[in-house]
Amino acid sequence: NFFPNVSSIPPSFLPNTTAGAWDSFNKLSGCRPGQNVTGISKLKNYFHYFGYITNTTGNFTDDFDDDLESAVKNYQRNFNLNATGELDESTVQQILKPRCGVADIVNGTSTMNSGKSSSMIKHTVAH
Amino acid sequence: YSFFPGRPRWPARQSDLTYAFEPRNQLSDDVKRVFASAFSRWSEWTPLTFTETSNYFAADLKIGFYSGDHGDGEAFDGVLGTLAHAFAPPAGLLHLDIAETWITGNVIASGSPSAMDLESVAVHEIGHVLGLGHSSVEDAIMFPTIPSGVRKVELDRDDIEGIQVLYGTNPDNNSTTGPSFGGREISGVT
Repeated sequence: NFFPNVSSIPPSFLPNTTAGAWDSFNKLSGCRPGQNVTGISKLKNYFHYFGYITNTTGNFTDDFDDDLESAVKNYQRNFNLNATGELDESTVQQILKPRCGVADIVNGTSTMNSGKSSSMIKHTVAH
Repeated sequence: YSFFPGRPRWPARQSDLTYAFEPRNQLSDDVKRVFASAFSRWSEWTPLTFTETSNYFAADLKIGFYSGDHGDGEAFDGVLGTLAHAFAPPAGLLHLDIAETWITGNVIASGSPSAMDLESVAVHEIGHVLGLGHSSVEDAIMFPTIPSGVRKVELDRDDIEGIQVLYGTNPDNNSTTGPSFGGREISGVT
């Protein structure tokens, strides 16, 4: 799907491209620790993928638990948002943005706000 | 800026890097020109040079568009979501999601909520194949997210400082006050 500019995209093509992969996270705006909301497990998978949750089993519940709160806080710090630990509107809008698939955190150590020192990063991961 | 764990980089003896495109993609010259421009953003500030080669398997950097599970354990997820990923040196793999609507020319004033500027994403992923991790500096190329309809292709001071820690400066351009700092090209609509 390569186009020199937006006007060259066939109109019939556009309606099929508006649903993003993470649009379902929109309904999680306002969620906070202690709640149980359908869809939280998918968000945990998102944070797991990008290194914010280190649960290795990959089985996640819809509970807004301590692990998710910690993940949200770390995410908010990395993206210069208020580290509230809650899924406020600005955090959800940031999560919804298209992004690079490379993880932000490797082995529990941030590679974004790491003080510019690779010595803080302990293990090599090829990705 | 940040680096991958262990701070991998291309060895000093290998400053002239070759790149090639996945032959099965049969990319147009327009698409290839976008990548040539993206590589030039990094060679402007480092001693690295980038030359396209037709020998995909021998190239240092291998660029390809793929969909879904494409064999590297990092499946793409369709429209938007993850746009691309790349691997630290010396892997040299740069993969983009073929499901996206990629704009090779003017993405500005986009009427499409999902049109992505190809060069913007390419410049970011090249940063990864050279050894940079993500940055929390929002203006930096290495910031992880980019909205649709936005063109962001010029390196920020943060990107330049990071890449020059790994490779040093371009002997022909060791200024940090050049035109790229005075008139950076970040524009578009969100």
